Amino acid sequence: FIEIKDLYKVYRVGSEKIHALDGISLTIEEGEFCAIVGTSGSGKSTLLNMLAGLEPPTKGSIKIDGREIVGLKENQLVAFRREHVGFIFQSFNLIPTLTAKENVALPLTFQGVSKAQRNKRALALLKQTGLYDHKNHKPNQLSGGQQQRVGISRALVVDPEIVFADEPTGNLDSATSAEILTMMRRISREKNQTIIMVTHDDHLARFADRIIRISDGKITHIEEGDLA
Amino acid sequence: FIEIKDLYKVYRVGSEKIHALDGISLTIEEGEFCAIVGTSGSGKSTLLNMLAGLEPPTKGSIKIDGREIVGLKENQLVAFRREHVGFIFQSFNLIPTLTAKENVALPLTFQGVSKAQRNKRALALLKQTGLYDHKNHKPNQLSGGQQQRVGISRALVVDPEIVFADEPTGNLDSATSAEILTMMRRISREKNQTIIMVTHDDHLARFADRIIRISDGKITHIEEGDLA
Ligand SMILES: Nc1ncnc2c1ncn2[C@@H]1O[C@H](COP(=O)(O)OP(=O)(O)OP(=O)(O)O)[C@@H](O)[C@H]1O
Ligand SMILES: Nc1ncnc2c1ncn2[C@@H]1O[C@H](COP(=O)(O)OP(=O)(O)OP(=O)(O)O)[C@@H](O)[C@H]1O
Ligand SMILES: [Mg+2]
Ligand SMILES: [Mg+2]
Repeated sequence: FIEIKDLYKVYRVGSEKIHALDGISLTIEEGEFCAIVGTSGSGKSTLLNMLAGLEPPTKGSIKIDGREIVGLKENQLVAFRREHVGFIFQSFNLIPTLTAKENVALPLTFQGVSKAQRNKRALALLKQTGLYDHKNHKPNQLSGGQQQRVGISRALVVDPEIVFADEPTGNLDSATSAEILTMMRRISREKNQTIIMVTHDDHLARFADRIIRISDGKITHIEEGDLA
Repeated sequence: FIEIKDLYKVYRVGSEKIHALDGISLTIEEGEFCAIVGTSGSGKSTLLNMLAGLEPPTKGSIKIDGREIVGLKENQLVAFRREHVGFIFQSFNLIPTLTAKENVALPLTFQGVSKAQRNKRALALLKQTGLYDHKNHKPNQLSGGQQQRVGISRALVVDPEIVFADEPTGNLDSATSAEILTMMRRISREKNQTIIMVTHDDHLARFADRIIRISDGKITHIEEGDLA
């Protein structure tokens, strides 16, 4: 379903070269919940950004549902993401002038969904992440973990086929994290969603079907999760 | 050294009232490494912001080294922070146009330290957080955990008497987190620094001398850390 072949990403800063991704090949099945684990700076966010088409690789191929993502034009990538992808960012990226509910409903506006339907979906997702009582708060009226949960609700509101999650529970306590991951796992089973979650937390990675370990831009190890 | 008495913070959003801090009283000794633990939304960041004078409480008193912080004017609070405080933010707050080294050196410019000295201190701290090789990267050329570590180095560069740390390792893997906390603990012992660290991670809280548990804006529990 997702086929990654010989993926490389080299950044240049001044005269130095950084091999953020150093030859990644991997296949991810449809409906799979896949965790990518590694230390700070190992290449996790870079890999996710490539897969979501947010940044081009230096070389290599990424096929999603048979379609080559590398080399698509910007408008094609935007259309692809709008139709198929939900993205949970490492640094939230909420719109500061919109409330929690409006932030969650926003992706549905781009899909031409009616206002009544958007509100209904957004409120349902805010309930699932425990934020119903905070629906009218703006981001600066929310705690760090609450902002993170708004980002999670927003990514899920379009019922995406693929969810890319970059450290989705980095700002949450372990009880809330476990609740969120259990919810995401259950939703993905119901809707056959593919989830690719980056995390530095081994303990949380065990919620996934498969754990891919990455170090210095290379895959070092692949193992099964606890609930596979 | 830090005396908190009957601290309350009530936020208003539309017609609703949020009791972010609901009666906090606590004494923190000089040189103590104190962890504040609680779930998402329990009031941790709010408490830290009050202690650093970044926001006024609704009522209550905060005395630091005998001096009442509540009610000070903005310029007095700015001067107090510049002289005595290092703050590690939950969302990094780096200057996007400056490199890692320049971001770390910045607080020293406000203290009138010479350029040679600033560079020397900044590089020393970047070495301690494992970022020497990334000193010339701007924030958008750094991973999430690397940005967090720049924030940590910046807070420590002025040798502050008090370090306020809001989830300082939320974006770091457990090995890097343990290294960072061990380093912070060692520095605080050497310089008799007081560290007040907010974290949702029980495991990391054990690096502290004392663990203060907070829930719905109230203290529920105080216990000793493992290394006290
Ligand atoms: N400016 C504000 N206006 C309204 N409510 C606020 C504001 N700031 C915080 N709150 C609310 O106060 C409560 C405590 O927030 P706080 O940021 O202290 O939580 P926290 O313990 O740091 O949580 P986290 O672990 O998620 O960062 C939350 O319910 C939050 O929504
Ligand atoms: N735009 C860029 N320019 C230069 N170097 C970059 C850029 N983006 C990332 N890097 C570097 O590439 C490496 C991998 O970064 P990446 O963000 O993928 O790490 P990560 O595994 O997500 O780390 P973390 O757990 O800290 O978020 C890091 O060494 C980082 O400094
Ligand atoms: Mg990252
Ligand atoms: Mg917080």
